This record gives sequence, C-alpha cells and structure tokens, in this order.
Amino acid sequence: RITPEKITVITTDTHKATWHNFTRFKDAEKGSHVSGMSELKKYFQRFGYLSLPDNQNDNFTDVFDTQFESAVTLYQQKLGLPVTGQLDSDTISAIMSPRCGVSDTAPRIHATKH
Amino acid sequence: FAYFYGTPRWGPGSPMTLTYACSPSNMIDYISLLEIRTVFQRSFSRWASVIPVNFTEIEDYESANIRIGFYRGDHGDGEPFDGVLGVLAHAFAPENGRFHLDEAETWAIDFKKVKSEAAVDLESVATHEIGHILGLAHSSVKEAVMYPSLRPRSRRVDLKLDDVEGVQALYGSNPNFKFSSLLESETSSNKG
Repeated sequence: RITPEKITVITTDTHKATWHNFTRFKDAEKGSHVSGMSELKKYFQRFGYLSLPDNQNDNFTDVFDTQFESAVTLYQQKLGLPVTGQLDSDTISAIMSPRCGVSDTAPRIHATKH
Repeated sequence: FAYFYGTPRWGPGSPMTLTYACSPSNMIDYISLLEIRTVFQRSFSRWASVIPVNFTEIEDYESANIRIGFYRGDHGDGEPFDGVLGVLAHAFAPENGRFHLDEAETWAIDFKKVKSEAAVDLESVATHEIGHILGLAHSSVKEAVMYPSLRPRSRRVDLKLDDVEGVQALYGSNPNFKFSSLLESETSSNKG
C-alpha cells in the first residue's frame, strides 16, 4: 500500500493582506472615476508621491486625474519600473508588494537622491 | 542610493561604536530570543564589514543607541502598522535609532520551517532597516538591500554595490573591506 506523501498545507491569508484589493485599479484609464481610488491615492501620499489636495477639505477624489498620473510616473521612476504613467500590472504588483514603512520621498524624514 | 533630508549620520567620530538592544517587553515569542538576536547580529555585521562602525548589543534598552521592538497597529510614533503584509517595519533617520517591526507579520528565519504564504524574512527586513538607521533612504535598484519592497517568502540580505557606495559615502570604508569581494559576490549572484 502506498502511503500518501505528507501533504503540507500552506495557509493562505493573502485575502487579508493589506493592499490586496488594489488589484481592482489595474489598467484604470486616466480621467476615469473608480470607486475607492482615493484609498490608492492615500497610499501614494503616505510614501511621499502625492500631497494632500488643498481645496476639497483634505480628501482625495476617486478620479484618475493629472496630478495622480504624475504621482504614478514618479513612483515608477523611484521603484525602477517601466515608466508609463499608467496603473499597469507591473505597477499594481509593486504597489501591493509588502514594503518598508519609511517614505520614499518623505516630507517628515526627507530623502535626497544621489 | 539616497539619503534622508540633510544627510544625517551618527556622530563625528570614526571608527565608532553604536549600541543596540531588544525591547524587554515588545518581542515576538514564536522565534526564540537567541535566534532573533543571532539574526540581528548577522544583519548589523553586514554593515559593519563595509564601514568603520561597530555594533554592540547591550542589555539596557533605554540607553542603547538603537532600540528594536515588535509592535502592532498604532504604537505611538505616528506611523501605525497595518496588519498582515502591507508595511512590514520602519526605522528612523540618524541619530534617532528607533527600529520597529510589525508584530502582525508572520516572521521567519527559515522558510523550511514556516509554511505560510505571508511569511516574511526577518533578516532581510532587519538588514534593510539598519540601512535607514545609518542614514540611507530607499534605493531604486531592485537588487539592493535598500529597495523598499520585499516579496513574502523571499530573501535579500547581501549588500549590493549601491548599498555599499551609499553608506561608505556617509561613513568612509572599513579598512578591511575589499571592493573585489563585493564585485565577486555580485558577479556570482548575477550568474545565479
């Protein structure tokens, strides 16, 4: 009788992983309105790519606007990704990847590029 | 490589010794303290091998230059952690010395023993955060230790040229350091 090989069960908690739901913004077009995009903008603000809007009482909109496109472009440059200005799969994959909490261009603890 | 604003660094002196200590009350318990301290010691020694800075572990947490602890969610420094994956850890620019790891992660020192898909390599994150403590900010070189992101179940502990050039520009070179050894390891890892 062949004893079955010991099956190693890998627990998958990735549905609980922070940022895992950012996949829904993949390939969002510039000018489009995608519900929850303000959360993605908060991610970009946290890591130093986007400053808070001064007019709409400190809230981000859900619109993929020009300012957000610039933030995406800067992010791609900083992370060594293909620079497209779009939320392509490379970019979304990098965004969802676990990372260090230190900002890439933090206002609080600034970084100067050499 | 990049630096924090104003290019802060520790002390004027060279060579220099920085002390570090693990928090007496904020550690994880599923990895033994001995194993954790061994991992941190290896991580510090990688940086010490390239710059004239020694790192010494001490017991007195409060008086240590570098203070290491594991915390969950909001832990009082204005930079709350966020649960499984997401932000893994953070550290502060010189001469602050705080080094915090997210207690909600599944930390691992040997992926053969940890099966979770969300397991994170403690040594890779420690080596990265020590770079911040010394004054390095994030690099855009994907293979560099100072690159900001790290995939679960992956490991990145060996300093690359970008890391070494950045930290040596701040502190000078360890007299025993040989660039050839670094180039050899980079060439072999590129071939690998």
